Order: sequence, then C-alpha cells, then structure tokens
Amino acid sequence: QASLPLVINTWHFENAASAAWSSLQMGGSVLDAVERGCAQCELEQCDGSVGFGGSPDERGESTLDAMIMNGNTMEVGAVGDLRRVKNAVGVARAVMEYTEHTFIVGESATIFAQNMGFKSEDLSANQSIAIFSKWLQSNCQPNYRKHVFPDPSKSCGPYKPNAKSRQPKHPKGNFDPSSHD
Amino acid sequence: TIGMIVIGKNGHVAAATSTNGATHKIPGRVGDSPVAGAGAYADSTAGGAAATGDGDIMMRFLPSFLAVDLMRNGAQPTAACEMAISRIKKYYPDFFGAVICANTTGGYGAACNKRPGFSQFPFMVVNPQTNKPQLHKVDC
Repeated sequence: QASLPLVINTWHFENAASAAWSSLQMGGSVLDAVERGCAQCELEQCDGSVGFGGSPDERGESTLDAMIMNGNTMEVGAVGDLRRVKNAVGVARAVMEYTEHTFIVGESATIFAQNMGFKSEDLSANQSIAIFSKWLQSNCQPNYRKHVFPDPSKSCGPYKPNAKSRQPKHPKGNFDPSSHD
Repeated sequence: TIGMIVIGKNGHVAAATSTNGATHKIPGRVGDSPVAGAGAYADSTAGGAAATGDGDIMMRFLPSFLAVDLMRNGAQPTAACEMAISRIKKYYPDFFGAVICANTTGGYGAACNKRPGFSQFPFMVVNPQTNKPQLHKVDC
C-alpha cells in the first residue's frame, strides 16, 4: 500500500484528486498540487459544501474558509469568513506567501485578497438563494442559536439573550450532515 | 468540505482545505477547516491529516494535529485517525465527523464516527499503484 507520491482527500471528490495528481505529474510542488486539488472543488462546488453558492449564513450569504500548510517549513496560510472572493484556497496561499501572518478573516481578508489581485464577485447562486428562502419560510429552522428569545426552535430572530430561558437546545439529531466543514 | 494531503516522492508533505462552512451559520462563524491542526495539518517529519464534519465541535480537539503527532510516535495512519475520532466521541458521542491520515512513506487510512445515516466515509486516493483516483470507503 505504501508508495509515493500520494494524494488523499476527503469524500468522493474524484476531480479534485485528479487535478492534484496531474499537477504533481507536471512537476508541480506538493503545495501546488494541494492548492490545485482544493481549487478544483471550489470551481465545481463539490457537493455544495465547497466554493461559492452553498451553505448560506443567516443573512443568505456564502462565506468561505480555507487553509494551506507546508509540512517542510510549517508555514501556514488561512482565511476565514472570506466574502465575495471565490478562490479561497488561492487567497490562503497568498497569506502564506505574501505575509508573515497565518490567518486573515472577514471583510479585511476580502480587501487583502483584492489587493493581491483576486477578483471580487458575488458568491451567491441559485442554490444558496433557494436554500435561504426555504429556511426563511420554515421559521429559520434549523439554526445555531440557544438560550435566546424569541424561542429559536420556533422562530427567526433577531434574538436577545435570555439567561432565564433554559429551553433544551435543538436535539443534535436534527443536525444536517450536508451542512458540514 | 474538501481536505487534502499530498506527499511528494521526497516525502514533502502539504495539506489544504476549502469549504463554505455550515449552512444557516451565524454570520462571522468560522469552522475548523482553516485552523491549522484542526481542519488539516502537515509535518514532513511525520505525515499529514485532514478532518471534515461538524467543525464547531471538531476544532476544539485539533484532530489533525493529534493524528499527525500519533503518527510521529509510530502509529499507523488508520489507528491515528481512529484515536483522533475517539477523542472527540468521548465528549460528543454522536458528532458528525471523519479524518484522513497519511504518513511519509505513503501509508494512508481514515476513520469516522458512526451515527444514524453515516456508517461509511468515502475518500479518494491516488498513488503510483493506481495512477488514477480510486474511491475508498471506511466503515465507521
């Protein structure tokens, strides 16, 4: 079983594995290959959990998280809550290569990305808009709120802290496995 | 979420992740994917690991770092992955999550936490023996 080089990735994302392997075959570094593989999934929006147009937040917006790590130098580049830029793993690599930082998040990560030449564009798509409107129509269920009012298991926000209310948190069982990191 | 580990012929390890996170998250919420040691970890002296699943919970245990460190101490990839999962399972028995692991000689493995509707975890592998992506499944 053990032989090198090796590409391994989560889920059945075959094209991502192919893209990484081709990059290696064409002489790319392992960093190039791992970036290429993840970027392929961003392009293809792998199972809706990668890239633009998936997993809208409570405001209907898609935001992206990504990282890249060099096991030789322990250099890391990462972005979190990246908005309006599709190629999150590319921006993560830019953090690694053009800063001394490790992790840049939120709106400022978008501005950093734009300065580094990444294109700013709307990350919503029909899927995320459909998921969001269905969620609004079902009283914002499921959600990640607890100990607030109004009762988050029954209605949308805005929410206020409610130290008194100790209603049980949503039973974890209704956790939606397609909503994962 | 995609988590990927690539190990070169010379044993150089790289890791990366990309995700759009949890659906209906509170704006500003970041999961485990971009956190080194949580979403993924790479160390050319030991190997690489990547995690996927309920990031709010998994990030608290740094499963990728743990798996790589176990491989550093001689664990086989599958055992390292299983330990990373069991560490989380102790506190969150029905958490949704899986980990892939690979060592610097090209050994690989995966593990996942069994829960209703999730009893097998699929992952892709390419190496000189296959020369093309092969789908693997591990029983949780």
